[in-house]
Amino acid sequence: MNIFRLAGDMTHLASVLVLLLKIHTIKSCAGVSLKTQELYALVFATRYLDIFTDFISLYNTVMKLIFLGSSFSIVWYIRRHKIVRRSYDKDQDTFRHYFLVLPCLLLALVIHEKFTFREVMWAFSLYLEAVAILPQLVLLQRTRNIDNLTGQYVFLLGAYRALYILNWIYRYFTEPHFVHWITWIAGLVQTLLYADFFYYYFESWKNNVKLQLPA
Amino acid sequence: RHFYSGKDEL
Repeated sequence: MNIFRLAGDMTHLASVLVLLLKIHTIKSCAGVSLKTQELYALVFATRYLDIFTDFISLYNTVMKLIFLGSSFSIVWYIRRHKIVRRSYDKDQDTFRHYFLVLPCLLLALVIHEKFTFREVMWAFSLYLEAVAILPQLVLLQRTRNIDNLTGQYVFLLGAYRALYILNWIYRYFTEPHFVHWITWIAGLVQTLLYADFFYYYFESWKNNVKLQLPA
Repeated sequence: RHFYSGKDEL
């Protein structure tokens, strides 16, 4: 565990907590894409298939449980909570799941480390995570008024990805045989998707104006 | 070393 990895995990955790806090305390999910949240739930469910079979560390197990629990509870809140569900922008959140899920599944069937169920699911979860933010970014672009918490949520997620890249660079130089092409390329693509958002996020911060993405 | 080596990330 290096400092980049830890900082990355902590920003990831913070992003999830910011979102849960927003939904739980304000009882509103305005500007939050249910599609993205459902894709994340699927990402964690397919990636953490090893949770009860391969023990890595207590930290690892606890974090996995947190990410699984939080992603499914966010989905539950938006779909089922009697107050929160009313604030869901259903008509704006129109991205189709299968546009992302099917290509990722096909890619995972072709490109994986080993042709076993768990390895294919693992590759699938990496490809899907790379693009899972897209419905959220599209929704942000359509929402004229992005509230601070939603903006911070996306910013923290982007920061988490950027820190993971630093973590891989560090591990590449400090650990023998640390080469993971699938993880790296999927992670790089994922981080690049945030570039545009980051640009507008910093501009709005620098000029002290409300964040708004151009249509 | 762990069977799932390198898959120790989240």
